[in-house]
Amino acid sequence: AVGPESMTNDAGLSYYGVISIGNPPQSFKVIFDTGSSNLWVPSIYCNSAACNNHVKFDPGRSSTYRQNGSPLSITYGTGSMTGFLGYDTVTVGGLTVTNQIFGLSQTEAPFMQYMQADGILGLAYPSLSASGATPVFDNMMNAGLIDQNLFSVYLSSNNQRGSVVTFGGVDTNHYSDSITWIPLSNELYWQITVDSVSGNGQVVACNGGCQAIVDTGTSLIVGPQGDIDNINYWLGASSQNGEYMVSCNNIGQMPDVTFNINGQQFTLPASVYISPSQNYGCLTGFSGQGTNLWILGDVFLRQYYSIFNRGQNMVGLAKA
Amino acid sequence: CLVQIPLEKGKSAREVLEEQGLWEEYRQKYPYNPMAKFDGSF
Repeated sequence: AVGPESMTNDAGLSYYGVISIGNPPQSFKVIFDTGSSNLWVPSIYCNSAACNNHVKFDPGRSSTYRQNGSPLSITYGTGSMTGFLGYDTVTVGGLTVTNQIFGLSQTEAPFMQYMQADGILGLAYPSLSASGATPVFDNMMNAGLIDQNLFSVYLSSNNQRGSVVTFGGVDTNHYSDSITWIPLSNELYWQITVDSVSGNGQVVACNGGCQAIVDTGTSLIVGPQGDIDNINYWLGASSQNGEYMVSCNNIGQMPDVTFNINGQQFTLPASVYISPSQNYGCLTGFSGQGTNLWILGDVFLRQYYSIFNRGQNMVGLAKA
Repeated sequence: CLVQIPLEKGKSAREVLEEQGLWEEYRQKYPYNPMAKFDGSF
């Protein structure tokens, strides 16, 4: 039996890359998600609006497909995805991974209809993977396809293009200064310890330290509700329906927010953590929730080039 | 040997829903829990 695994369903996600599955190859847009570990794509066995709005994998068109058949059920905050598992050749940026286990969706949440990406490619640790399905990156490492057991992510701030995932190394063109290497505090997600969050020299959140997951599959910076309220209050934001708004005219006067990690300061200027919304003015990139965990999502990662080192179980951060 | 996969920054689901005037309906109907994907382990 396949246990349920929670998954991403973040309305703010906007970065995706193209992979192919099968022979001849069938192409899919996927979110490269460091907060989960499974690969799944829509399949011809799904006929919901969410699936019909995306490319579907047809196993009958692939000579290298093998059925696994085990059910897959992935539950997340706004719905769920169900399907089953199969094996096929997966090509990622010219790397060919044979016999990769992946999910073929049969049902998807209605919300998925509005996502541009077809599926998800998880880049977290294998112990997180539903049904013990070996993640794509583990198969890359096991097959010796990459020079170093790490991958790195650059998320461009404004341009539609320029963002990139690099497998097997670090692209020095995408960061300046030195890399700060941070040991993982839990080798399940890309989880690290944050010492504090400060602004104008004062601690404004995460007093005494906190745990944070570095997650390309979350669009905002998420934290405990009390801490997030403190930050947004300090920024002068007003709350409406769980979102925090500021006047777009004030961005130039708003302070930096600094994450203190492993003795280094990772500073976010307002131009990074404030984003305009079509109908809602300007929103801060700090979102609250009910646990003690933090998530450093795309708002943080646009400012810091991130390196995910499976060989040494560390995250590297450098100014993008 | 670096293997690079370019990422496209496309419209988010939120942007699409806002353009169609459906965002408020969807956010109420399908409230987002950012911790859902991690709940099993924490």
